[in-house]
Amino acid sequence: DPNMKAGTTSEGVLANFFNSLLSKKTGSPG
Amino acid sequence: EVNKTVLCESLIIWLQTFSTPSPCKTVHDLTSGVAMAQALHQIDPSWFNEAWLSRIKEDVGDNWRLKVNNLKKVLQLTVDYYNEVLAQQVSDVLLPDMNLIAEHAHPVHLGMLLQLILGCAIKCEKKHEYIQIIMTLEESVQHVVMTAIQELMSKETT
Repeated sequence: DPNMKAGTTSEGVLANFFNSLLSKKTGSPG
Repeated sequence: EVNKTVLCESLIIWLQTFSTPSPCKTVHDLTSGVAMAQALHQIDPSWFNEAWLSRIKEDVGDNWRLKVNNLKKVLQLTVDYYNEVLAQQVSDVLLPDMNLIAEHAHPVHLGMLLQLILGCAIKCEKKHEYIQIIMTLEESVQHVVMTAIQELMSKETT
């Protein structure tokens, strides 16, 4: 099922990573 | 760990998104420190302020001593930003050699300096804007940027 792999594709990995950065509190260490 | 030469190439592409008044297309363009200072001024104009930017000499030509002076100002205030604004210490292993950048246009050390500037951009008050811009870059560049950020985070101490 291609949908099952969405989070593991290159695009998915990048989107997950940068979205997690966006959700971090501004100015907080780490 | 990210390959620092590849890192340098990708982060130059990233730096171009700031549309700095000074050119930033090649490693050589960046050895004066001027374009990086201008980008930092955009990232946080209250910290990398006009007074500081005015002390970065623009017409350094091939004078490596003037380049080193500029680069040291860029590195010093960037490290201070981590310490004072982000409350983080920069690990010694992340600190580039300014002489190697100014004298030899060393891509590895330039990549390290750009990596520190990247860290400022993705943690500053306007981080949402800068992260969203990164997400519009070519996928291969995004991968390098992601790895560079992960490396920064793995070596940061509060």
